Amino acid sequence: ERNGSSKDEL
Amino acid sequence: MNIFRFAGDMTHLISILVLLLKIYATKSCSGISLKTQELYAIVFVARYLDLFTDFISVYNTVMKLVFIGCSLAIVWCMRLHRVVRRTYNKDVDTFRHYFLVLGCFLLALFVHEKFTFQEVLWAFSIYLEAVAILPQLVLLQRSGNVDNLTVQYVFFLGAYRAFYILNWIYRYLTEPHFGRWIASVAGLVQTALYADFFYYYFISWKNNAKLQLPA
Repeated sequence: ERNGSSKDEL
Repeated sequence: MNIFRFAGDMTHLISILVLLLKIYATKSCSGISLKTQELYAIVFVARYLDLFTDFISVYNTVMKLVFIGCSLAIVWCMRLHRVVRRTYNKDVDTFRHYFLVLGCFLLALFVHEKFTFQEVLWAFSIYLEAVAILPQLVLLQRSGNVDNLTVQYVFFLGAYRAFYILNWIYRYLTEPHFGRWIASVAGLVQTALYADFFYYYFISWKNNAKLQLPA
C-alpha cells in the first residue's frame, strides 16, 4: 500500500 | 500498516460484529441507540468517498466495504426489520443528534486539511465519529443496567480508537513528515469520551457487579 499517503487509514 | 493500526481495525470490526450478533441472535435492539448507528453510517459514507477513486490496498478497500455495509445493515435492521424494529425504544433514544451533524459539518468547513469537497467531508467524518457515541452513552446512562453485549460493543469501540492513538504516535515517530493532527486530536477527544465509561465498566467488572452508570 502507498505509505505515508494522506488517507491510507480507515 | 503497523500492529497498533491492525489491532485497532480488528477491534473496530469486532465491535460491529458483536452488535450484529446481538441483533441477529436476540432479534432485539433494546439498549442500542439507533441515532449512534445512523451517525456511524454517515461517518463511513462521508469518509470512504474515495473508495472507487483511490485504490490503496485490497485490505483497505475490503474493510471500507465491510464497515459501510455493516453500518447500513444495522440501521436497516433497527428501522425496517419487522421483528427487530419493534424492540427499538425510541423514547429513551432522545439525543438530538442532528445538532452533532450540523456542528461537525460547520467545524469541518473551517478546520480541514484542504478546502476540497472530499477533504471537508473527511474532516466532517472524523469530527462526527468522535461524538457519534454520545447518544449511545446517554441511552446507557438512562437505562441504567444494560446487557453485556451492548457494553462489550462500546468497550471494543473505545479500544479501537485507543489503538489508533498508539498508531498515530508510532507513525509520528517513525515516518518523517507524518502529520495527522485533525484525526489525532479528534481521536483523543473520542477516547476521552469513553474514558469515564471505561472507568465504570472496570469498576463493575472488578466488583463483578452489573454496570452501574451514575444517573
